Amino acid sequence: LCDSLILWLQTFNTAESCREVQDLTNGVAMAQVLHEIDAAWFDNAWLSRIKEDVGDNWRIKASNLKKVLQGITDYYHEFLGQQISEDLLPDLNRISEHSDPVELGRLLQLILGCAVNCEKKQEHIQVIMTLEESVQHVVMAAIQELMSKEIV
Amino acid sequence: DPSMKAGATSEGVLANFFNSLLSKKTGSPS
Repeated sequence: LCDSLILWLQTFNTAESCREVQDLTNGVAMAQVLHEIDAAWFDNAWLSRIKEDVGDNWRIKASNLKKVLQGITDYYHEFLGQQISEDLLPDLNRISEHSDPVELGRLLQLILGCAVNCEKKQEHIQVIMTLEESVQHVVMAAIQELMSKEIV
Repeated sequence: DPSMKAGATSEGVLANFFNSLLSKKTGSPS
């Protein structure tokens, strides 16, 4: 899940690199992707709260990831009218401290949910349809899991 | 060729899924 969703993430024009798990554990690239998905919701003020010079400081990483997850949770709740199922919520400490790809995959899955439900979803889905078939299958399964656990 | 048929089926599944997603209404409560 994580590897395929990283390939999907690379279709966005993020200033921050998102080539591998390590690049994503500080939350910066994910915040930039969310800004690209919905710049009105994840606006410049929201983006400015994400610290960019993180280095290896896991506390700042954790703080950034918390802001990212909170932004996503608010988006699901207030924009999509949904609550995120407990099963889908990632353990942020395992991402910031251990670069856990399983938990990172969970967080990327929630970002995918924002992309395929937002107002520009057509654009995002069309980009997904250009990805390699094996990646598309993983993305499809991730979306199906989100849909099966939707709490309206 | 069975392998080509399997490929076409797989592509069809993906196309059906993403096209149905495109036609789904965006879930904004407002």
